Amino acid sequence: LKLVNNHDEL
Amino acid sequence: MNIFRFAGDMTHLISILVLLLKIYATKSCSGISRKTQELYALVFLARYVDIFTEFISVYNTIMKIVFIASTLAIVWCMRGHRVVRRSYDKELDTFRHYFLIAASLVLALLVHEKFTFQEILWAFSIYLEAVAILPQLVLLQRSGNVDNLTGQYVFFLGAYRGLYILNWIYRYFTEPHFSRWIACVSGLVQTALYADFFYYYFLSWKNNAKLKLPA
Repeated sequence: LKLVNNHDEL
Repeated sequence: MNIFRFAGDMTHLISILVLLLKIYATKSCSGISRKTQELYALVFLARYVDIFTEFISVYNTIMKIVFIASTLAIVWCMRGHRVVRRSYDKELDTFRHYFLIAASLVLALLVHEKFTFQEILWAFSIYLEAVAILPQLVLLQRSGNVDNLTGQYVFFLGAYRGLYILNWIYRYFTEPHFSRWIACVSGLVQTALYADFFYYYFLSWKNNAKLKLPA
């Protein structure tokens, strides 16, 4: 799972 | 995903459902600050710009859509619905919220994780959310007694970020190089702003009395 920004939270 | 964060998201969802229920059931938005709703709409629009470029999970995408759609619907309802908008406390909801937007934007330009458009918007949304409740808290103090659904709305809205703080503590201890200090510090400030509301909310629950914030 590649995240450009590491904002996986709402 | 951990239980604190899931509970936080559900509490946030409940706060929005309680607000929708209050407006729909009473056909009134008295006691609700339209400015806080507009600030929250801005928070979600700025924070979820990545909704089309970053797929994290079905849950994440659905929740983003629900938050954006429900908050925009509430703002539209308070501005456009011919019955609901008549009950808007225009003369009480006078907090100069444009200053909150300007201050959050300046702070986001100074303090962010990366100097990119998306990261600055994200930091802006985090700072703005921390202060977005201020017009609502000021309105509650001015409007004297608070109806139950409005009190519950503010309570759940304050509680959700408190649960997120537990989520950050949990992730700090369970995930290597986990760092969300911008969201953490901002979340602490956000939850602290509810401190006196929580105190009077607890008193009203303990004494089974009407919720009343001192002016």
